[in-house]
Amino acid sequence: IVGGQPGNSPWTVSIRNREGVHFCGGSLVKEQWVISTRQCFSSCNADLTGYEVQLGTLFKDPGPGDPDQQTIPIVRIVCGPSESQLVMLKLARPATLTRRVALICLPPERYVVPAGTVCEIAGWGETRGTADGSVLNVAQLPVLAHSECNRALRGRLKESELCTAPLRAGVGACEGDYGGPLACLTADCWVLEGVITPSRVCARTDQPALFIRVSLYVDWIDKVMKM
Amino acid sequence: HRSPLNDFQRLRATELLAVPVDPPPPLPEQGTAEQCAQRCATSLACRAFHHDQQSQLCQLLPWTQHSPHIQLQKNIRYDLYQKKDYLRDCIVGDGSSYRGTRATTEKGLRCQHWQATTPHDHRFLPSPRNGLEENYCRNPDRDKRGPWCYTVDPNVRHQSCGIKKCEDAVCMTCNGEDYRGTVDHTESGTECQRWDLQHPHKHPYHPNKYPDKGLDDNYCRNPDSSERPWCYTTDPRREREYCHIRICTEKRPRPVNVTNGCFRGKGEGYRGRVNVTVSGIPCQRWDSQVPHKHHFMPSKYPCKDLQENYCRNPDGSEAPWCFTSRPTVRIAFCFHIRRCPDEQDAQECYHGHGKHYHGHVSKTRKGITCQPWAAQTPHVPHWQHGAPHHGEYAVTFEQCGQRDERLQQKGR
Repeated sequence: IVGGQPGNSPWTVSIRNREGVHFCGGSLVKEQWVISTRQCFSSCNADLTGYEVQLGTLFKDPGPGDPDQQTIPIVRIVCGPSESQLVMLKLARPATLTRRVALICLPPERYVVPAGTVCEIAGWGETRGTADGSVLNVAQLPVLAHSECNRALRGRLKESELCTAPLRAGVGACEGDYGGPLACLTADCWVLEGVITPSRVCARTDQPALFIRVSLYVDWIDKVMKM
Repeated sequence: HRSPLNDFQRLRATELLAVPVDPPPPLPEQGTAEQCAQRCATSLACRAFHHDQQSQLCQLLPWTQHSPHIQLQKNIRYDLYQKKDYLRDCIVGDGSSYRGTRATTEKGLRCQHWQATTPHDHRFLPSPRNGLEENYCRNPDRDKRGPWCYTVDPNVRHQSCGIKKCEDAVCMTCNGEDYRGTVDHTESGTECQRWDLQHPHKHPYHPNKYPDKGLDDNYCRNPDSSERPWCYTTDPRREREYCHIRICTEKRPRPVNVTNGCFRGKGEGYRGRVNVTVSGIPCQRWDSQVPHKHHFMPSKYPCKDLQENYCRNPDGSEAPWCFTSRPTVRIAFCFHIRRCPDEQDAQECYHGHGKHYHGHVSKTRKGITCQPWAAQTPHVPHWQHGAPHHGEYAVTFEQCGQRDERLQQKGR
């Protein structure tokens, strides 16, 4: 996260490979389910033996004695509709909800986040020196209206994408944050409205940032968790 | 520090099924796999054993999967350990310990049974120790050309069987990531440590954790994309060492899915020219050791196309990556390279989310047949077709999206 500050995002998880290296983020939407982005995984049938999610700690690489840390193996990946660029990761066992591990809500189907809503991104990715890269960082971004964003992107915006406005200070997600949440406060609850996807440049000041629009896929998400 | 298991090849969840024989094999005994291996290794009659991890029982067996009237069968209760000498189809050293079932000479002549003295009389009489059984190739006199036999051709008394040395039997391409041969000694002759053991050297390469790396027994492998196959050694003073494996001349490297404008899978076949990290830091040239020292020299990784400073994936990481030119950031993934669209079945396709799809595909991506839409079993459809979406949402959430805002302020 570039231009952010250390913060607490109890639904943000760190996804780690067999070497235990953090490589992408995710969001805990059910005790045993994490949402992330397809970009982070080699295939829809990837063998994720040895891959894990890490929750409940602010540290990217916590020491062995971190009291609230939970590390849970990933047992399965389910890809979303190909346009969605979403994946759901099933955990080997349910996460224990604590003051540092919480579920984030899913939005109602096709819910449109009102323009100007200040939402929050979170992750352990690259900070480009703007914050401490060893802890979880968060940053606030205002949602941009679909029409305005589509204009800024010269008509290239898809229905499955959600935009936030560029900030002069250069605030945004970066490598290692992909798959993490864009969370917006709705009816006093934090709701997963967007999933961070890779962009060619981090924290642009001249273009809106794009996220996967989760509310378009809530039906699929529910089905996967039910099935 | 040598484990008795080093003499054995392990087959998980497998048992040897034999027709009832007289005398029956010995009864199961209590013991760990290593204790059973110790007993079997010192018993001339024992060639294999079943090990039941649950009950810590093992049964010594006088046969292997290559013995007559024996067959392998899946059985999750047992792991089957068989003496390597009876399974390997190559030789170590001069092949004195070879106990395979090859029975023809290098010129294709059938071997004479060791029991027989015609057409060629000889003094090598079979015994449990010298392994002269049937008409299998053996090396009872430590001939440096390796196992041999008397032939059934009266004009040819004996002939070498031409069995290859293990380091030549299976060659390797590229850096040997796909090498699955049975060399279990390093280039200095030190025996390899089993991958499923953590002594004498602790290590992260558990076979269960890396199912696709072929970390069987104590064979040389290349799980971390080193220059060539290697292993942890049984010498406590030397953690790991390369092995000597012949490079293939006849076999072409496994073709990788070469892409340019996007990357597929983990991007091991990405040959595009993106050379800047997503945070705008230029990549370091692969042929440079500044600012970051590394072992991925282009010359040592001919199959990985480590050209210039392009994002590449020489070690099977999650995605193409590069060393960065910034001293404080060693490595960066290049996730910003577009991922190639999944190969769509040529069958049919849909636009957008498929709202207007009226095709005939009736199986899910994993091959599960779809339930007729009109049916109520096994799944009761929980929505009405085409139900209108409500304009306004009575947005209610429960048990989610709450957090302790005080933690937001307080750093840890």
